[in-house]
Amino acid sequence: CTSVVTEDVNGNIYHARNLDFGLFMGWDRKNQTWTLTEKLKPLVVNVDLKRNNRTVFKSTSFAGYVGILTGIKPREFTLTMNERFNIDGGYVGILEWILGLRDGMWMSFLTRKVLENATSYEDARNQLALTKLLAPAYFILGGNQTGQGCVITRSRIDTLDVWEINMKLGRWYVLETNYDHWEKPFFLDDRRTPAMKCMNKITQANITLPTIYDVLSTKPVLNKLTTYTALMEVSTGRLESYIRDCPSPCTPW
Amino acid sequence: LHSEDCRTGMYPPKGPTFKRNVTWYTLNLDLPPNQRWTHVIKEKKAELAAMIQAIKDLANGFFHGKLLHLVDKELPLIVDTLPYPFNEEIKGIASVSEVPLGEVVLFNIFYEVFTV
Repeated sequence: CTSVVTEDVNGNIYHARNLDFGLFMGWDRKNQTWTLTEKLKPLVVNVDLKRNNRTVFKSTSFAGYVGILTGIKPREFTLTMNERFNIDGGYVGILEWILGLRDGMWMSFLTRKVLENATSYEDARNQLALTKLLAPAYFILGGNQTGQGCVITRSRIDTLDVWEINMKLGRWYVLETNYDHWEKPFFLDDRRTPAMKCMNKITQANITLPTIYDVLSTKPVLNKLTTYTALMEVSTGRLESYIRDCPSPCTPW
Repeated sequence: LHSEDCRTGMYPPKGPTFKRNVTWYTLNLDLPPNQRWTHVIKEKKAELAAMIQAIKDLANGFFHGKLLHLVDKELPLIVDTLPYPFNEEIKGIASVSEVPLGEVVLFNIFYEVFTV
C-alpha cells in the first residue's frame, strides 16, 4: 500500500491511498496478475454509513468485510491503514485471543470504531495511538486544519512513532508504504523513493487530488497488487475511488 | 523492477490503468447489525463466493484441505468472541451470502493473519 497526507499552500488537507493486497496469493501466468487481487476488485464498494439518515462517515471497502481500511469523517478527519509486517505479527495476537487474552483490538474494527465515534483529529489520533492491538500497523491520519496529518507507527502494544506534517520544517506531506519511515525500505520493494520523487516534483504549490492521482498512477507506486486508488478531501467530505489495473510491464509488487 | 517517470495528466481516470468506477451503497447503522449488509451482499454474492473459493483453492494447494477443515470447524467458534456489532454483521453476511461462517470470519481477520 501507499498512503499520503498532504497540505497545499492554502492549508487544505488531502489524503489518498493505493490499496495493494494479494502478494503470493496465486499468480495467473496467462494474464500476469495476482489471483486474489483480481478476485478482490469486483468486491470494492464505496459505503456511506448513516445514522438517523445523516452520514457518520464514508468508506471504500470490500463487500463482506466489516472493518475499515479507508475512511473519511467529513469535515473532521480522514484515515487509512497500511500493513506493517513484523515477526511479532497478528498470528500472535490471534493466538492470544484464542487463549482468552482479549484485551487487544482487531485492526480494522478499531479503524471503524474510530471513524464512528471519534469527534476530532486529536481524539482519533489518541485512540489509534493508545489502543492495544492484535497486529502491528501503520495508521495514516489527516485532519481538517493546517499541520494535521500524521503516520502512527504501531507495534501490537506500543506506539513507536508519530510522524507529522510540519510546515516549519518544510514537511508538507507524510507518505507511508509498508516500512518504518526512519529506515530504508527493502531494496526490492521501494515504492517510497519514486512516490516522494513525484511528490517533490509536483511541489506544494501544485498539489491537488488530480496531481496526487498522478503520483499513485506511477509505477511502481501503481503495481500488480494495486486494487484501488482512493482520494479524499476532508473539508468537502469528498471520497472518490477507482479500480486500477497495471498492464505489463509492471512490477509484481 | 519497472520504474517510470512521474505520470502527469492521469486525472480524470482513464486509459489502461483505470479499470472502472466504484459503486456507492448506503449502510444504515440504525438497522440491526445482521441486516445492515444484506442489500450489498445480495448484489455481490457471486463475487464474494468467487473470492472465497480462490482462497480455498490456494489453501488446498498448500495444506491439502487441513486448513479449510480448521477454518470451517473452528473459526465459527471465534465469531461470538468478536466485539459487537462486528460479530453480528459477520453472521448476517454469512447468512445472506450462504458462504460458511468460518470462511467469512477468515476474510474479516485477513489483516491479522497476513502481517508476518
